Amino acid sequence: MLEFRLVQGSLLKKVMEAIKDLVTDANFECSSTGFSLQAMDSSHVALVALLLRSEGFEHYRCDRNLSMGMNLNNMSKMLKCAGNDDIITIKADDGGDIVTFMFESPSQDKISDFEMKLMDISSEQLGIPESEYQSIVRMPAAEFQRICKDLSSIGDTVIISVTKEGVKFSTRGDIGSANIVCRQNTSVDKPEEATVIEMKEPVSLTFALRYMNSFTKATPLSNSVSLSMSSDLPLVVEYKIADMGYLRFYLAPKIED
Amino acid sequence: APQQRPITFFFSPG
Repeated sequence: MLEFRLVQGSLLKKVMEAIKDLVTDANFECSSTGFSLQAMDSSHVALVALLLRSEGFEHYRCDRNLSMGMNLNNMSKMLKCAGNDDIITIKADDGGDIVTFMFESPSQDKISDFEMKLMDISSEQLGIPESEYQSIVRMPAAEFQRICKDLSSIGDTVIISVTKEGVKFSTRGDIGSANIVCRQNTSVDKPEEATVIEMKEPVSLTFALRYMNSFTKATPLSNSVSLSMSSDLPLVVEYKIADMGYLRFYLAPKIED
Repeated sequence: APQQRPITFFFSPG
């Protein structure tokens, strides 16, 4: 059987809100390492990878590796019933066809059980090679969200260019064009407010803004976001989940034929 | 205009 107890249950709620519109059904993989997921969006353009390490849970028991197929919209409906301060426990039996979500209020005066049917999902796991990226930009997550939202009111695609001057986000549409440049800025009070550009080589890639906007639904998970880029490789948009792991989005670039 | 590639163009099953 498996049983995970997450004191900061709101993390799981935030993860679901971040991915449920991108991915419909997914297999959650449970092992002694942690709770993870890898899934593509229905167009097979983007990939979501989630890792919540076992050490981040207050209690983590996983007797054997288990894959649990879930409809993320249904899972989200259930997790929305948990309060933001609730402790969430996930339980399932080996070979069973249900998963139980238990919500406990902080003062233990309300305890709820929700059972959800599991699904058989045949999903293809992709191998993601370890890569040295040509450029990595770390910036405040709220700033990145704002830029994606602003640019999508003007165009459908964004060109992200990293040079030693900074990172430039550009778009073009019927009404005109826009360029937003963020320079490295490490002279801030808090490290999460910094913009840090690690550039080994300049890089310039084109992406669909629709996906970028979808990824920024993960903004409540982390104060900062990192964008890892190399020519002709998918962009990695990573939100770290404090003390537990990460939520990563991989997005295939648009390439000239 | 640049064409959208699928993610499977870059990452293979395995």
